[in-house]
Amino acid sequence: CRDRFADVFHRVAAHFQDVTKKLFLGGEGKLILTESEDMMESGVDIQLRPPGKGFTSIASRSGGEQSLAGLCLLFSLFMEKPSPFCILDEVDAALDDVNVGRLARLIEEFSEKIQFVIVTHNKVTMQIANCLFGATMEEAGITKLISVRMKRAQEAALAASA
Amino acid sequence: CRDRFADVFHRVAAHFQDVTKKLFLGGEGKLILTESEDMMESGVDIQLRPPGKGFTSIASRSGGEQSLAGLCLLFSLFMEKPSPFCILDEVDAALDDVNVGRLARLIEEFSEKIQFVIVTHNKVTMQIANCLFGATMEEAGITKLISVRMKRAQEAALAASA
Amino acid sequence: MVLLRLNLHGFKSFADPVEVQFPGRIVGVIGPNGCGKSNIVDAVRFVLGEQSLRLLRARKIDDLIFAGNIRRPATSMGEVGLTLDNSTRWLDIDYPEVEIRRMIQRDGESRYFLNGAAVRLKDIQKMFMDVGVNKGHYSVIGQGQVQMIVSASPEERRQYFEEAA
Amino acid sequence: MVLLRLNLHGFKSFADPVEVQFPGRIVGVIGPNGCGKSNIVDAVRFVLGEQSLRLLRARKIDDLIFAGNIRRPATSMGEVGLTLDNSTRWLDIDYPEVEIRRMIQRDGESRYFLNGAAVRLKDIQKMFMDVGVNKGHYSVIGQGQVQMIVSASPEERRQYFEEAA
Ligand SMILES: Nc1ncnc2c1ncn2[C@@H]1O[C@H](COP(=O)(O)OP(=O)(O)OP(=O)(O)O)[C@@H](O)[C@H]1O
Ligand SMILES: Nc1ncnc2c1ncn2[C@@H]1O[C@H](COP(=O)(O)OP(=O)(O)OP(=O)(O)O)[C@@H](O)[C@H]1O
Ligand SMILES: [Mg+2]
Ligand SMILES: [Mg+2]
Repeated sequence: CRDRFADVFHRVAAHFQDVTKKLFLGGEGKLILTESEDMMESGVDIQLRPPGKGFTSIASRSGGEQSLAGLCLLFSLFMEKPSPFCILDEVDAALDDVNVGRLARLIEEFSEKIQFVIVTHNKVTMQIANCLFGATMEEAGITKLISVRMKRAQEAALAASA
Repeated sequence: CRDRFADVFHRVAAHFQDVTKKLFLGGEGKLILTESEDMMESGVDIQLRPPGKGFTSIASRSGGEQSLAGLCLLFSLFMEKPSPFCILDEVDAALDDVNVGRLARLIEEFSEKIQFVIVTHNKVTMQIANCLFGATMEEAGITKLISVRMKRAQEAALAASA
Repeated sequence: MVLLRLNLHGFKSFADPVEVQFPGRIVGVIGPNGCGKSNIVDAVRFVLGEQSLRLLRARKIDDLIFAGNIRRPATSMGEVGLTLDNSTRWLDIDYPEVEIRRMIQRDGESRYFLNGAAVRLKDIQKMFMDVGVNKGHYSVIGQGQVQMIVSASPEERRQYFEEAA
Repeated sequence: MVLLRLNLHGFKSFADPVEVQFPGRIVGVIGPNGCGKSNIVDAVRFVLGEQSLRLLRARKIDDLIFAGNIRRPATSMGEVGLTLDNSTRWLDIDYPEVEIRRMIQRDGESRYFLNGAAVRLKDIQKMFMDVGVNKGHYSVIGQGQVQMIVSASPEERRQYFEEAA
């Protein structure tokens, strides 16, 4: 119904402004209703102003910029309806090292109240994990889990970001 | 028309078998017609047998396995209609380090006859480049290109894959 | 830190019993392509009561149960258990630890258990909806889901907001 | 090694003239998110005669021309030149180097040049089609295109084969 959507929209839009400012240092994002007159029918547009650039629709941005904005929206929806845990599957795939680092710091900040399980191939992301588990298939088609030492991953990540 | 599609299909399917054997060491892929009786209407299915696993449709495979199979199909179409150059934009995004390495070796093999321009964030992929150029935006919104030293990228890549 | 452990057996590529522990605030899962990391993510959605096969990356119920490999036969059912710390009683149930378990058979029948007692799906859904965990719809961001919300039409995107209402 | 250099000016984020050289068999392009790497890829499709705005990641012609930033005004046109080594005469034209250039204006009009001489789009397309470079449809694999061919329906996938025929 229209009031519920309107309330949710405005709260999520407020979160979105805050979260985008953190992920796009010096930039910001806005959620825009496509039909501000007709809350029953309106869709939601994502507008982004990366640092130094102008506001445009998310469609004209790069793969990594889109990925970061999409994550901001998912986090904003999550803040509207929080849960004590959050599972992320390879959300860092399109990001450069600097943005992976910013995302990692945002996750660390949220992790005070939310427990995260993060699937990743990225050595910079691995650095913020308290512990790492490796999925392996020694026997073809059958998954086993092993514990992985942080130190080795950390060394590789430090070297990779050098 | 049906004969042309049939010929193209069979040749591309042959390339696909060869290329998948190289990218999935110990595994293989097959292209299957959805309507083998009706060449006018038939679609094309991708089946994959990763090393040690059984043949299934690509839809039941992991993100990285799908990515690798999709690349095999694009390369197979490319071998059917070769061009002297090939531009790849972040095709390694979903791959683990071992698969990035196999893709890199395949590109090196093709590069005897085809010139490649590869956009990537991956330090292992960067290692096969003869030269690297960095896109930068010192002035917001305006792209400049700078030459990047291979050595530093190589050291980072060696450490990252350690 | 509410997640304690996830136990999988017969679910997708987990032919043998596997226990995933969650001993920290940020737990990393790594490994080669195709080794089962996203299957762990699917298992969390599954045990929280997800009904949509599409969100479980399955086309039929069978796809959720170990299909067998060259040496081992397919299993007849799949099972996932998620154990949560409830020492703060954030879940409205009087146990310090809460284990939700879901078993699925090839005929599609699912059975649910709460600390070993058989319950209905809606008992589990009710317990979680009261604390914001709605089948993991916001708690689980699957592989490629970020790109999906970006390429969605403005109208499709609205549905995400309606679910959060 | 046929690619020699790509010259961009006024195309997308290339407000100032930029020259991309291709001095090796494998040329890497790296850099932070949003800095213009995929715009270089779009420029290659563009100069080879691509007409589909969707494949050029544009929603209207304007999107192909530098839109201005806080300090600089938008440009009135965009231009891309691609210079190819033709010492082996793989292109059926009697020059050791071949430069194709395409200029586009905000009203949508495109002009094409071959070694400085004005030509029509179909002259360029014919020259390339004879040697297998069809608007870069196989020579250019864009960001996300691999996932697209994987998630396509079997019927949609057929179109890739029909284009290769
Ligand atoms: N019911 C099943 N029985 C056996 N194997 C299965 C079943 N369902 C899925 N699998 C297999 O599990 C494998 C691992 O899938 P998963 O998506 O978890 O990989 P992943 O570790 O996330 O890889 P990536 O890094 O590529 O995303 C796939 O090869 C898939 O075919
Ligand atoms: N006509 C234009 N005028 C000015 N800027 C533009 C124009 N068209 C696109 N851009 C901008 O160019 C920027 C860079 O885009 P591009 O897609 O090339 O980035 P990228 O280097 O590939 O990044 P990623 O690693 O995230 O894929 C985007 O922010 C986009 O908005
Ligand atoms: Mg996965
Ligand atoms: Mg890009």
